[in-house]
Amino acid sequence: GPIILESYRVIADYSHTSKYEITLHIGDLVEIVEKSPNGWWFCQCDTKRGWVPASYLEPLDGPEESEEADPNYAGELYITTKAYKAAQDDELTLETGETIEVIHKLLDGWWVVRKGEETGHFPSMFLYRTGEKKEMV
Amino acid sequence: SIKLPPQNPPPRPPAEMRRKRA
Repeated sequence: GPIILESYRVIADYSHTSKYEITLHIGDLVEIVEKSPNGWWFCQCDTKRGWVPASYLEPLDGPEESEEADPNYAGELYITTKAYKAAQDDELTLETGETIEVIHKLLDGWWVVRKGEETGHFPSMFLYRTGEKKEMV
Repeated sequence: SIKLPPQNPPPRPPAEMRRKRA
């Protein structure tokens, strides 16, 4: 049968930063071809096709929370595969190889993670799941 | 075929979206 693609509306202007991305304008309608968990979605808009940040899109119909997993306050263990320095107040700075707990996997690719007493957003593309169960203390 | 997604983190949500979440 025909493949029905999900439609989303662009909520803010976005200028592409590579040839694999497309530029979007507020109010544009796009169809989603693929959703990467790292927060980049492959979409088509008119005749253009390319990657765009999921956070610049909202679903045309239906509640947006429906496809997002609930937070898991117990945390899931992941290891950082790349260092990242916080650029905003609500982000965490972490070095490569640090073990952290993922609390909330947000569709925009900026997951909420916990390291000791600190909690903040971190790029999911720099995280690798350890597969270990968290030790209960 | 689809190219792999960009290897840099996507931009954070625009201000409007963050207000909605808050």
